[in-house]
Amino acid sequence: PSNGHICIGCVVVVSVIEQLAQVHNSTAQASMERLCSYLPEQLFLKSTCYLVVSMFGPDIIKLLSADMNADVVCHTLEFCKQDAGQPLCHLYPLPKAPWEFTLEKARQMVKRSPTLKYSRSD
Amino acid sequence: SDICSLPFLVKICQKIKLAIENSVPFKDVDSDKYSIFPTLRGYHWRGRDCNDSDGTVYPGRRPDDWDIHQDSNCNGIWGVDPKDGIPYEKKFCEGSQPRGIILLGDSAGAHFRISPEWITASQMALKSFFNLPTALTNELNWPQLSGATGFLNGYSRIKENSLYLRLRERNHCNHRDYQNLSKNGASSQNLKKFIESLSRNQLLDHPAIVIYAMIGNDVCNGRRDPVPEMTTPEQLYSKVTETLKFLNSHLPNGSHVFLSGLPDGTFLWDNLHDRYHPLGQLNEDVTYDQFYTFLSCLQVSPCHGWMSSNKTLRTLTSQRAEQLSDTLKKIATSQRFTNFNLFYVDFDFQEITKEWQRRGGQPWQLIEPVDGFHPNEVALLLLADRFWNKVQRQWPEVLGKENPFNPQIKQVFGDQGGH
Repeated sequence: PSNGHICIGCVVVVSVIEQLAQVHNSTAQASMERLCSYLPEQLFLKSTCYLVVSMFGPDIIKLLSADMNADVVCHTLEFCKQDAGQPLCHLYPLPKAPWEFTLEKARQMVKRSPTLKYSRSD
Repeated sequence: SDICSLPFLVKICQKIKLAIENSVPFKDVDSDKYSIFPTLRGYHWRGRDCNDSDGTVYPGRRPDDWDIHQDSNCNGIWGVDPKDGIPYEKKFCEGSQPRGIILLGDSAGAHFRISPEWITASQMALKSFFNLPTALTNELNWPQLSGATGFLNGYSRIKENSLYLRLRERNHCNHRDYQNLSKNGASSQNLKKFIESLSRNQLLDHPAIVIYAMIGNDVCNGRRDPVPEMTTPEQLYSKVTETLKFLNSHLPNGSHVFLSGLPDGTFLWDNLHDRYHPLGQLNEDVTYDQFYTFLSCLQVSPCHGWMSSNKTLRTLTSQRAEQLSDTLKKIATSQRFTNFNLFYVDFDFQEITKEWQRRGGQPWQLIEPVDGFHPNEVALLLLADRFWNKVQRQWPEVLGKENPFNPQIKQVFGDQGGH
């Protein structure tokens, strides 16, 4: 998949996690557990889900708990990237605070995270 | 990171990759291009093999010695009538002019669909993902529910049947004779890469009805400026002529080939742009306009030309589509082939929209909600219905006659082994 598809995949998955938490009035963590529990075992879908949650869950929880939306989460975790000279790609309305400020704040929140050692392709 | 790099998975990954690239079944022991496995280009895409250890046994072939000893063409009709010693295949199918259906298509023909249940949190439950493995191993396509070769009951409650089921209904001897050779991203320019996956022996097999339906990717791409990448009428003419020559050297005499024109895709923006995308329905914060913009920004839009707020670009795309349709029309009226008759049919999306509205439906209900681009099952079956009625009216010889022995076939062989 191209970088664009990886970005879309991230925004869709984080959106579903966020909206599941909203619909069930639960935490982001509970929402991720719920999503993985819905997936079938075939094709390693359920185990891949739990693997992704174990890798990126802590950061997603931190960022969603700080009311960051899926665009911010995916740019912070570098599944989405704004290349130099290219427009910022976002699905949801931009946050009220300036984008750069929001992104920097989010990056600070996950700065010490072990996640970011994985290259984006993972 | 790449699961296929694990030693014990390398081989199977290679096999799966080959199957998908060449559009041939992953599991095909006798290499006759027909399979007993559903997905990975199996019987969801072409008639199910009834003997996967004998390469001379497959759907669509003329019967071997009237199938006295075995069902050589997998239509479920074989053996000898004990009352008079006449082989059933001879008694019920001789002279009925059996024929198969073959679709050369793109993601629309394969019925590409990302199920909205997979991304709609408010309705999500354990059962939401039960069909995800099947979809993933069919490249997110549902050919088994498609308008051309569908044979399973889908999720819409529309009564219309696929072209294959209609051919089967008309002549039960056509049972299992379908091939959906569609591919995501296919166009006139890359059909050559997978047209070899067409399975038809010019001497041994029944004639076929072949539909060439590359309805979008010649004008659709994800580029920031999609126009330079669009196929020109000259490029289309050259490639389609090549394709027809290939078909003439592979199709049994007495076949028919239909060239389908391209739609006017301005329908998409006009009917969807201000509606909420499934991801935006919970909080009413994402419309298809925003969704299209996001896809185009990432340069992964399936069709930037039509999925755009830029009216000029949408109009340009439709103009090019119309030029390409005119080119196909010109080919159909000017070229002749020894083994098949050639026809052109419009892609009548406007007409089926009117039909759907007559039934009380809304135009936006004809489009896949998650990608906001592909025709959905209702649209595909309405298109099939319109195509069938047009052919029946204008070229009735194409569909063959009603087989008077259908009731007897049903009586003796029931569902003929199903699908």
